[in-house]
Amino acid sequence: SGTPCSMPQSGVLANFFNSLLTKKVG
Amino acid sequence: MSVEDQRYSDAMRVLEAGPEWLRAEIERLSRELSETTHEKIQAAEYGLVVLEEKQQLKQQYDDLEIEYETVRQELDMLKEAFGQVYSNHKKVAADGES
Amino acid sequence: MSVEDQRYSDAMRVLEAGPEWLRAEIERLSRELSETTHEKIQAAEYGLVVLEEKQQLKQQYDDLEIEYETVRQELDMLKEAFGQVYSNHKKVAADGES
Repeated sequence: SGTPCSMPQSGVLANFFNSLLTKKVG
Repeated sequence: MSVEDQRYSDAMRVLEAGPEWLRAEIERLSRELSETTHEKIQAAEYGLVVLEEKQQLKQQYDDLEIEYETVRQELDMLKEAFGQVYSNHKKVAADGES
Repeated sequence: MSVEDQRYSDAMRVLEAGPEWLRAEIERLSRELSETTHEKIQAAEYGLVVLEEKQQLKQQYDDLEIEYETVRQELDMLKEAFGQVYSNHKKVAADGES
């Protein structure tokens, strides 16, 4: 799929990436 | 086969399958989930690094832009002063002749 | 409980579980896998966009740096010319007096 249409601001993006790192997967 | 049909046939297979098949499927899904989780974490770590690099570059750009504006203004002022000296010079030379 | 013990107890649970539990586990793992896959793709797409934005910013930085060097050199040359005019002026004034 192409580039995500609504690109979040840097701060939101950093939170998104960090949430993926901290999220536990069982 | 449409996605719906695919889903239906997957569900039927799980319902009809014996414990052996179910255990093998759990094993397969667990492996795939662990691999995809690893790739997701890599993508997130990479994204954070590039985001950090971009923010640093933005800061460098902003600093250079301030430098550039300062030098531009200094140049404009010196050009104006030069113009002033030059026209004074011409006036003095004209007065001298007359 | 160590990771090894955890793995062992998970495996034992799968071996002893009945078909109902196995089916529910397949359902849960499939959902997690689909969600994790979506997150991985999202992270990769965002990472690519940030990378592209960073490369564009780098190009803008390089362009500004060239501009900055040009203006700097022009300023240095004008300063030198100004110094020249100023010292000539002083010499002429001194000659005039003497």
